[in-house]
Amino acid sequence: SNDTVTKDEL
Amino acid sequence: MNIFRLAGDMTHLASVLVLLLKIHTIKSCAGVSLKTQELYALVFATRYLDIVTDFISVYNTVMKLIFLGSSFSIVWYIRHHRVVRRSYDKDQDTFRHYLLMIPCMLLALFVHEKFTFKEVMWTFSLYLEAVAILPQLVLLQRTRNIDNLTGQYVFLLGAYRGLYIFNWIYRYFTEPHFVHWITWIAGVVQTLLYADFFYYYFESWKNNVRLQLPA
Repeated sequence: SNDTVTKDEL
Repeated sequence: MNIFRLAGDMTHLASVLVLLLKIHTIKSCAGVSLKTQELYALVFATRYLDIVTDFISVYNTVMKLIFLGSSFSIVWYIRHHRVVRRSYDKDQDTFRHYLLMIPCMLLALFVHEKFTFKEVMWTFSLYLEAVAILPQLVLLQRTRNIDNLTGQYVFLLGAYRGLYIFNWIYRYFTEPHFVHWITWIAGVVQTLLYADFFYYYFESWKNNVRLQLPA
């Protein structure tokens, strides 16, 4: 998915 | 995970450990803004809603628990610890931080990626974190002598988001996904707010003099 990568960030 | 993000997370971890060390060992919160600590507790509470639903990695979950635990315990220390609370300067820490929360919530309701509860809360936490340091910076300007630990705390806290910007640049060039522009803007605004603090912090370090922010 082209979901934003930042969701795996703190 | 890249070196910039790891460095950013470790810098962020160091900032909360420095603050906890200061408050727990010398039992003093002189120069520390309770308002900023409350804002950060709210930032983590609204950003880490997915801690129970989305498991990303052990590292991610452990760090979220550390940031949630440390921010809420710092608020508890300053508000309720019988010794620490006496060193809290509530007459100086007067920034009306709810005036920061309301615009951030309104902005999150209008400017977000998806209109879902979790997404709006996450966006709110990004906007709120960008301005959460303001009560602390205002307090530092009023506090004539800034002790080293408090200065180091603010420096590390500002540096972590600056490192995250390098992380977003790195990911932009190396990963197919994209970093949403809301994250970019909130992160850049947040780091810029520390610009003058960084300047005076390096000046005091270079000239080996006490850190003092101009009123």
